[in-house]
Amino acid sequence: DQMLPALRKTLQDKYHEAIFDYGNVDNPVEPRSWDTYAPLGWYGTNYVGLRGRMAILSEAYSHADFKTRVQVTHDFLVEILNYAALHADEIRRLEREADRQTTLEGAGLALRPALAVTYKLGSRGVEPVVLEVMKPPDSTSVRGRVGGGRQQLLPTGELRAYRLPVNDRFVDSLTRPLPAGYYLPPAAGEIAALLRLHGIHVQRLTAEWTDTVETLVAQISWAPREFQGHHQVIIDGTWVTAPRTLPGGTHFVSTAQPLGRLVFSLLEPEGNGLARWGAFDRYL
Amino acid sequence: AVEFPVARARRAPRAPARSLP
Repeated sequence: DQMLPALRKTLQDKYHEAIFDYGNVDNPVEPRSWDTYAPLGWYGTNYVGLRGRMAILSEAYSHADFKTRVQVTHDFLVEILNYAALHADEIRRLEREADRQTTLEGAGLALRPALAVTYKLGSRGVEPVVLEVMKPPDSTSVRGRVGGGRQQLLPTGELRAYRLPVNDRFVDSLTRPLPAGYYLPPAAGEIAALLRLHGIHVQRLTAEWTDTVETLVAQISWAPREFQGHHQVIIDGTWVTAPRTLPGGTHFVSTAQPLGRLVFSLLEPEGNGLARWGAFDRYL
Repeated sequence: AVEFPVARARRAPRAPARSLP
């Protein structure tokens, strides 16, 4: 809401380069919204956000020629660095504050928030979005029939400003309360090792511990189609609160650490974390 | 139905714990 509008203005004023939020229309023939990328934590820019840091996705328009793409990408990057240098103290302060706030929330010293396990797109408002008018092919044209399945749209060369909701952000559609932490079975050493690769602090109980915990009793299914080598796990369950004795060797992953929100994102079973990606398959 | 192997803690354990090496 601050940095990107400023960068957009600089690119326009200083370089006469028009940039816009990453996205696409929902329907190229009758656009009704401009939608950004998916709110998945395994996308690099989203992941960096979950770590309490800032990231910007840079992509060049595919309709621009190569020289233009290189030039605008260069100028965008230089101006991001200029902005970051000019606002370095403010950015560092925001990041330190995010680390501190996350740690306090996990420790229960600040109100533990309800955080998203699923998201929907949110709008910043309706704005003019300049698009090339696309039309369905004439049924008699040769090009319209190429490719068989999906209808190939034809560019008309006509540019038009459509007034569209710009869906450039994510808002929660299902939330779960941030817990104090998560217990993993003693045998889940490979999960603990993976969390440590992310920079997350993991502890092990040296003696058994009895407490009231929440567990998810769930129906588990696997997506029939493979995605990037994984059959994504679909979990539909009910949370149960019950006393439990956790044996020595149990892993404890506290949310009271600067990466507490990443802990939540990776370990809450219903979201798009490690469970979805299949990391717990062998326990299911 | 199965019990998912991750349990949520409502508070940090007071049991002795050590950091992973």
